[in-house]
Amino acid sequence: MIRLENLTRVYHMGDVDVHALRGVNLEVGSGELVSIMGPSGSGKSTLMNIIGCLDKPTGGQYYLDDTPVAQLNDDDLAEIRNRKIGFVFQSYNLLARTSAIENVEIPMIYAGVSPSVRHARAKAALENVGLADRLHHRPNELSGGQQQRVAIARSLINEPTIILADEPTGNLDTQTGKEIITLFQQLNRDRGITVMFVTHDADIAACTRRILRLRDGAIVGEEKVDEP
Amino acid sequence: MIRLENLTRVYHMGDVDVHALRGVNLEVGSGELVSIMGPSGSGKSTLMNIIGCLDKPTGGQYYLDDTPVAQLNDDDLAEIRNRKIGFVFQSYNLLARTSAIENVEIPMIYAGVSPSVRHARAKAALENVGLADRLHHRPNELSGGQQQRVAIARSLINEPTIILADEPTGNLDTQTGKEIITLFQQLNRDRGITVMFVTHDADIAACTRRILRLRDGAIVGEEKVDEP
Ligand SMILES: Nc1ncnc2c1ncn2[C@@H]1O[C@H](COP(=O)(O)OP(=O)(O)OP(=O)(O)O)[C@@H](O)[C@H]1O
Ligand SMILES: Nc1ncnc2c1ncn2[C@@H]1O[C@H](COP(=O)(O)OP(=O)(O)OP(=O)(O)O)[C@@H](O)[C@H]1O
Ligand SMILES: [Mg+2]
Ligand SMILES: [Mg+2]
Repeated sequence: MIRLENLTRVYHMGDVDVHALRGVNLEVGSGELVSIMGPSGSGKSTLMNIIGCLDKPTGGQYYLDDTPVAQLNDDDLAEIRNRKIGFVFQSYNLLARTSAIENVEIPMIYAGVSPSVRHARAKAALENVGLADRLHHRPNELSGGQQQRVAIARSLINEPTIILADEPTGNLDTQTGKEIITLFQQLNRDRGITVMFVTHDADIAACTRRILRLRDGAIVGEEKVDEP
Repeated sequence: MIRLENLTRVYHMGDVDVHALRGVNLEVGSGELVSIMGPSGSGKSTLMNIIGCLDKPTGGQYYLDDTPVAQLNDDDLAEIRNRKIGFVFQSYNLLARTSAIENVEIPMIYAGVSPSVRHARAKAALENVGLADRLHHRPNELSGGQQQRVAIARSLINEPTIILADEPTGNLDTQTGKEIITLFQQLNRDRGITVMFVTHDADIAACTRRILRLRDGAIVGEEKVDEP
């Protein structure tokens, strides 16, 4: 499903090169539930952005369902990002002048869903993350954890087959964080959705079946989690 | 030092009122080390913004060093925000087109510090949070946790007597998070700085001496932490 071969990502800054990813090799099968842990700055978001087709590697290959992503054109990539992959950004990336419900509707506009269906689905998605009474608040009228949950609802709205979540519970209290992870577990178990998320929380990682550890741009370890 | 009496904060949204804070009573003495916990949306950031003189309450009184804050003019408030209080925002609020070191220098520009002194202090502050090799990166060239640490360095740069940090370790791995909390503990212990931070992490709250619990805009509980 997701195959990375010797993936590298270098940021060139004048005469300094930042090696954010150094030869990452990884296979994630369809329907897996994987977490990624590692120190701040170790390359987790960089890795997620490449898997999510938001960024291109400097070297190496990325195969998505056996298709080399490097060969896809911009339209194909846009389609993948809109339909196949649901992405929760570490800094949410919500539209500022737009209410919670409108933010969640946006991916459906691109997918050509009718207004009444969009509205109903967005409402349900926000109810699912505990924001039934915040539909019309704009991001600056929401708490940090509420913004995070709008971003989560938005990522799920086109029923993607892959969910990539970059620290989805960083701004949530333990209880609300558990509810979000339970939601991801359900989607993985009931619909076979492939779920990968970055977390700094070992308790949350323990809710997945496979934990990858990143350090200085490379995968340095991996553990299987026994059935909890 | 900080005294809140029956503090309320209501957001008016058309015909709906959001009661973000409902009659908060609180005294925090000089030199205390306090954490605030509570569910997402319970009013923690709203409380911190009022204490930090970034927002005004709808009702009740806020006394800062026995001065009623409601009576201060804009210049006094700006002075307090720049010199007395160091604030770490939940979403960092870094300037986008500005490097890490320049972001940290900005409060010193307002305080009239000379360029060479500013540069040296900003460099040292960033080294203190592990960012010695990221001085010239702009926020979008930094990881989430690195941005958070720039915000932390900036909050400390004018040697405030009060530090207010809104979820300062939310995007940090456990090790880096501990280093930041240790830094706050040192400032509290060695320089008597009053430190209050919001956290969702019980292990981090356990590093403070007093834990306030917020729920639905009110303080519902408090615990003293025995010497760890
Ligand atoms: N556009 C960029 N230009 C230069 N360097 C960058 C850029 N983006 C990221 N970096 C650097 O690449 C490294 C990896 O960044 P990344 O955001 O992947 O880290 P991370 O593991 O997600 O960290 P965190 O846990 O703090 O979010 C960091 O050291 C960062 O400073
Ligand atoms: N400008 C605003 N207009 C209307 N409602 C608002 C506004 N700002 C915040 N709120 C609401 O006030 C409540 C308290 O928000 P606050 O940001 O203080 O929560 P919090 O405890 O910091 O949450 P989190 O842990 O998610 O950061 C939330 O329910 C939020 O939706
Ligand atoms: Mg990151
Ligand atoms: Mg908050």
